[in-house]
Amino acid sequence: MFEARLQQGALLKKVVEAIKDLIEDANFDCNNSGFSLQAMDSSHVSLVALSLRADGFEHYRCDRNVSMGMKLANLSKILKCAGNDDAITMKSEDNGDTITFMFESQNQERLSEFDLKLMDIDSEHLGIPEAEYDATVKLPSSEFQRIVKDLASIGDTVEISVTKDAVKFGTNGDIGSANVMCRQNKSVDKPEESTEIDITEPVALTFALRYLNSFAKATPLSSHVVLKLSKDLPIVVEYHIENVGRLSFFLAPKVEE
Amino acid sequence: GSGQRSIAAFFGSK
Repeated sequence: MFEARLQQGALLKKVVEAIKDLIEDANFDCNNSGFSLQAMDSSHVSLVALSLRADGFEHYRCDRNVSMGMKLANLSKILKCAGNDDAITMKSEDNGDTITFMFESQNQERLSEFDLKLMDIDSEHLGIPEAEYDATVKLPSSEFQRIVKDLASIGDTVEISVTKDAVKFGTNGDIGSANVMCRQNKSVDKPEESTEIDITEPVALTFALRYLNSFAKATPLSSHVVLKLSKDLPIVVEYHIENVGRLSFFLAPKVEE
Repeated sequence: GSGQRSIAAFFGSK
């Protein structure tokens, strides 16, 4: 059987809220090392990879590898019934056709159980190579969210360019153009506001803002977002979930035709 | 114009 208890159930709620508009359905894969998901959006332009480590749960048991297919909209409906301070336990029997979500209030006075029917989902698993990136930028997640939202009111795509001192986001549209630059700032007194840049090679790539705005829905998961860029490769937009794992998004760059 | 490639073009199927 599979059983996993997350004291901070809100994390699971935030993860599902962050991906439910991007991917329709997905297989949640559980094994000894943890709980994971990999899925492409319906247009196959971006990829979501979630990884929650077994040791990030207060209790974790997985007797055999299971893959549980779920429609994200339905999972979201159920998780919206959990309180923000509730602990969430997920349970499923081997070869079972449902997954049970148990919500426990902090004072343990309220206990609720919701069963979600599992589905067979045919999904393609992609091999994500372990790559060294030309540039890695760590910036406040709220800042990234604001930039991609602001730029989307001007244009459809953003050019992200990274040099050793700064990261620049630029767009053009019918009404004009916009540029936002964030300088490296390893602020020690306010670490939550720091912007850190690590580059081996300056890099500039163009991406669809629509997808970056969708990824930014993961902002509540983490104070910072990590952007990884290499010439002609998909950008990685990574949210680290403290002590539990990470949610990563991959987006193919726009190419000149 | 600019085109958009599939993510699968970068990461092969496993």
